[in-house]
Amino acid sequence: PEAADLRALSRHLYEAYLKYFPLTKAKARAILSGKTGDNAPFVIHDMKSLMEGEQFINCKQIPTQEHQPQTSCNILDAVELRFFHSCQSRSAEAVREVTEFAKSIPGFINLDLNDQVTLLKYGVIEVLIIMMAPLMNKDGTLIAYGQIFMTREFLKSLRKPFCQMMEPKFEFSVKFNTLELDDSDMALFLAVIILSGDRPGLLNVKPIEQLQETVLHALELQLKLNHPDSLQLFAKLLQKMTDLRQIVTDHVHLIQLLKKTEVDMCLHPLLQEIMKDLY
Amino acid sequence: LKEKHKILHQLLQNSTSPVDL
Repeated sequence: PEAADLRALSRHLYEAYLKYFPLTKAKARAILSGKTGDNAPFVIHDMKSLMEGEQFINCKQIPTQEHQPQTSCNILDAVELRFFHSCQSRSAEAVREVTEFAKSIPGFINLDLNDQVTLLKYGVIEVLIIMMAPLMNKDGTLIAYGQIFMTREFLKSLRKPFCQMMEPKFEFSVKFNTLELDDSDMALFLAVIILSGDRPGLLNVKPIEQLQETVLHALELQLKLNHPDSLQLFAKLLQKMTDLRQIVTDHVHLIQLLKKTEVDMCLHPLLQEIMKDLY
Repeated sequence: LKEKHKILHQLLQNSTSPVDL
């Protein structure tokens, strides 16, 4: 394709990204570096601040299997589960945002509808993990649309297996952030992830690969223009896709473990759909 | 596959945000 067409595709995907994803990297980095003046995020660093911070978290309650009377023993357990439920609600909303973004990729909605479902089922958690990276630094992560900063140490202090959920994402994100992608680069990279032609069960791979190839060309050109001094950035970025698959596999296994061990845990129906028979 | 993924399918089929998440 002509360079002008590739640039137009890049602009289109960047506009869709800005339209559907409310917390951009530019905004997140401004919050993390304290450039937002009085609007500093609320910091959650222990159980007390978690309980205080819950009012900031947009929490749609997911019904638990049964309401058990709270004892002093399980109050802290309940806090962790409640927080986990809030994370699920936000994740489900994020899946909706990613779906809208996917639909804006030229050609995506013309693919076989079963294949659209497969691409989203397998791609959406990878996309969500990539989108976490701009919200993170080595010390913690923004949550609740940037209203809260939760420390990495606090997440590590939660009981098992909750404490194991975020640490691999921090390790990945800190390395990923050294690539210094901006929002316009991210938009193309997310589209490349969604258009992976090797997802299990795809019916018609060829049109997906053709779409991905065009977006890959657009991404390669974008990185050359936007990061002229960053050698091999395109290759380094593509390598991240391998790490990402392992992180998603481990994440899904942890969720499956949670489902078995936490009697009060209810998985959001949309997330259940996505994770069922995933890996 | 569509049958097993009703919410995803619905999200794909509608142009706005139709599903009560």
